[in-house]
Amino acid sequence: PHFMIELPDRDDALCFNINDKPGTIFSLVRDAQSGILVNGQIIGDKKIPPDGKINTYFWRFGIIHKNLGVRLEVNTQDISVFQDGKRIKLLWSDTASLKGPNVDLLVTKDRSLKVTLKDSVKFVILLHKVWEKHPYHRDYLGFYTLDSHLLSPSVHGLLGQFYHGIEYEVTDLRPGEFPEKPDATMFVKGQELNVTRGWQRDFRNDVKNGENVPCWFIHTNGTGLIDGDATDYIVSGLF
Amino acid sequence: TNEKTVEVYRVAVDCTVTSRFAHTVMTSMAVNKANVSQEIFFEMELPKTAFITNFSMEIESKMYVGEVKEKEKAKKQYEKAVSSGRTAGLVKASGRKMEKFSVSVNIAAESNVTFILTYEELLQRKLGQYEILTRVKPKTLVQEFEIVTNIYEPQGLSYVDAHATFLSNELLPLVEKTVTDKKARISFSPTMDQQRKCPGCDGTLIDGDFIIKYDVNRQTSLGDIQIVNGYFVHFFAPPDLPRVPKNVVFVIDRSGSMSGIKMQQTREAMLAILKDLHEEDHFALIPFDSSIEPWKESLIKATKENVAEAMAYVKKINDRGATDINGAVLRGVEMLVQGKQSKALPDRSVDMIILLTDGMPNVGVSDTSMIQQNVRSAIGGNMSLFCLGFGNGVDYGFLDVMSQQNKGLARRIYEASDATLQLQGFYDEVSSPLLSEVDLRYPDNAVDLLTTNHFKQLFNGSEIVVAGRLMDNDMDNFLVEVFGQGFEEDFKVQGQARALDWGVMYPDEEYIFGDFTERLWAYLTIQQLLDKSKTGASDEKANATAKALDMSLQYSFVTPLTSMVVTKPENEDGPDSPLIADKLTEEQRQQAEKMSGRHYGYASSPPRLAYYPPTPTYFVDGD
Repeated sequence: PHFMIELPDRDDALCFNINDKPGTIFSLVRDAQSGILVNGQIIGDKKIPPDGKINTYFWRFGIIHKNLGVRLEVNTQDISVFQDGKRIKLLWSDTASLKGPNVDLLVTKDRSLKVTLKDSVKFVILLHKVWEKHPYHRDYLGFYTLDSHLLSPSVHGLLGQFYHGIEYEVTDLRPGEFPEKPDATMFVKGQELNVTRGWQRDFRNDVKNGENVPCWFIHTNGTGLIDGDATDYIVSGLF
Repeated sequence: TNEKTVEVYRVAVDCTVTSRFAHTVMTSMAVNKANVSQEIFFEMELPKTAFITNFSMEIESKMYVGEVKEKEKAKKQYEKAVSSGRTAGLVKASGRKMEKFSVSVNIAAESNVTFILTYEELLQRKLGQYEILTRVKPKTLVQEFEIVTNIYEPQGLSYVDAHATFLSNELLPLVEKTVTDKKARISFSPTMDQQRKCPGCDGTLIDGDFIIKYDVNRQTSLGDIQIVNGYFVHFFAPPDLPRVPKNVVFVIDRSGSMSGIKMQQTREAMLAILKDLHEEDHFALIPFDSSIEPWKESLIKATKENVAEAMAYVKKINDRGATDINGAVLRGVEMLVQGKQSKALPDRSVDMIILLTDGMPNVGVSDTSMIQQNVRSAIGGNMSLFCLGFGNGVDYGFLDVMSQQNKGLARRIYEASDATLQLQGFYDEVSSPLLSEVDLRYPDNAVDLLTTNHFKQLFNGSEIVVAGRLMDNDMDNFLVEVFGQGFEEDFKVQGQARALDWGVMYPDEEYIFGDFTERLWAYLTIQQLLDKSKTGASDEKANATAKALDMSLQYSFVTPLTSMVVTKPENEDGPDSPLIADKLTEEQRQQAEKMSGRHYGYASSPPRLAYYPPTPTYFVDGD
């Protein structure tokens, strides 16, 4: 999956990929103070594509708001909400709006699910439908944080660590491997990284084609940009 | 107005300047000629250094007058309206020097409306002149259009110059200027035909800035002291003083974010600045990113050879790395201290650091309050720190406070093609110290409520202003002394202040505006208290804020602590919506510029009820 930190104030964006064995579960957001947890499990292609490169995607997200007693499981098949011992199940094919005291859900026909957890976080999960008979690829999900300003300063995780901003500087632009993707040096978190100008797609407005967002790509699973190592974010269960 | 069914009868700008204190009244009167009610917009721009003091609307013979209230109270009072998005903020940043006041009201068919906006400011002397800037954009032909400025300067006017950005050869002769020894009148009043862009068309030529520049005579070293109605003001800018040599350390950010045009403009400005150094000055260059690499280990004399060498070096400064402001500034301080201790720098000289940066510190010490503390304690009140904040991303508040804590000032450099000139202009303002440690003393038993009377430096082309209240209202003279350190000897002068007889000086004027000295004193006091509320110790900050608020309310100034609340006439479509005019801080202006850069048309649109700034997005997806 590709991770993207879009910074409109700087008119810039940072991106990196994280890949691991299919089945691995990563912590995306963890805020012990507000009791919020978002974990995601990756899945691989149906079989190894001819280029030999195994692609992985998120196919299942587990979201918990402990303080509100809300639990959500979203996968490529359906959406389940657990609260007060009850389970509500929605299908991606539904056009549904669910308004509760603590959580609002909105599923639209373009296969997007908007979730608002009261006084804490707002996000969108997109379902990417792949042709059922595609020889390699499967359906997968995207996770977009829309509002995170109410989370505590201690929020962490592969996405959460960036919710309170990131200071970086890029300098020394130079030709890279491909002419359209120059390399540069990035100073971030006290480290000097070799980065490459590229782009990744934001699918919020066009779930089929996405929009290319130019970004500074950080190599090797975001090493140097993320705190620690990508394996530090592996968790044992979805909840 | 957008509709031709609205006729603008009158636009008048009436400015009266009395001893640098400018009082401006803008009046605009329009008539709704349509047979249905419609919304009429009033937009005016005022200098950002001015405080609004009054605003009123007269609609169908009924007056709606603005009231200055404590900002927090005004907010609470209208919390409901604010939360439901029904209140409109009236003031927005507009360009570098101005802010825009805009309001709209619904006017019944065949009715008229008159808007009157009043604001006041103390004109600052910069590079040897005062400037009165009036921005006029009537957008339509106006039956009665006039700009009238009357200047009363008891010291006498040395010159008065008026021009406008929209003045064509045809309009130029319409600017009437009458200057006598102590009074000037400048007026501009084109007829409707003269305003027309072309014969028969509705477009107006009047669109731009009307600028008056002037200076006063300076005959005495003591300066000019005026006593009026129990308050006094002292203007100090003695003529013919030799300049004091300076020791200046340029601390130059060359981090990655300076890459491209910012780095290039910095190099160009530095080349021009270096060329202007006087031979008796000493200087140093400290380019920094994550590493701090001074050009030389100590300050050196600005000889022709050294300057030429420095210029060659500056040409090679390139961007790289991250930003260590703390380390770089402390290195500059250390260099100046060592230079003074080792007697390599002259005793009678002024020490200054000029920091040029575009961004947030992110290596070394990156906590801005810690940097402020470190810099303040290293400098220990012994030198001045000037900060130039380049671009919209800079944390201006951080630089502003740090400069003020160290007897300097900060300036924003706007990212534009003229950034080189802005950098150079700032340097010109602060580069020629005439006196240091200037102390203006008045008898303790005669005056109280003094504004700041000690200044680290007096710069060529500027002016020191001190005001205070007289304990004895009838007092018409007292002893004034000024001390300072000049180049070769101490500056010391004393004299008697005398009350002016305005009746004799301006026999034809029945009334100028009698309480101007008191209002000038209040304006200056509030400005200084607002500065103190940002820079002092925590109890000082609270006291200064409370005092500034009290005075803003007492003198009806819209400052960052107060709001002017105007209640619009009831709308047929809904309930009353309060209008709130605030004073913007530099940080808010910067924020507004960031937003307007991304949302074209925002600045010229009518006031909006709500605005959502662009927020970062964090996401993960597959390709």
